Amino acid sequence: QQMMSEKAKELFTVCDAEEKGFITKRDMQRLQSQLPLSPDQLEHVFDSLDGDGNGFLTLEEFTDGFGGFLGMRS
Amino acid sequence: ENKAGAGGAATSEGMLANFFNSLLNKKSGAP
Repeated sequence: QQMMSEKAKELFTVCDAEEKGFITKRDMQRLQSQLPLSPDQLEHVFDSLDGDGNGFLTLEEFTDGFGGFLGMRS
Repeated sequence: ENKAGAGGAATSEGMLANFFNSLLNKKSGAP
């Protein structure tokens, strides 16, 4: 659990390059050149992770999504 | 445009998996 949280935080900071403490759709679109996902797919991923739908992806929401991903893999 | 093919990557789970895998690869320095 601890490792998962730390890893999630690492990945969160990759997305939150400006260290705002949250990720916006704009941050996600910026990743498009670095990740093999289309803008539509990135938007879908963002919406999936943004549990409360407020347009800001917090570390907590991101960690929840990452935990779900690890659960899928195991 | 849907490049997912028959692998099912068009699903939310597939996209999330792709997203996190890509981030992990990026973080680990893999090409």
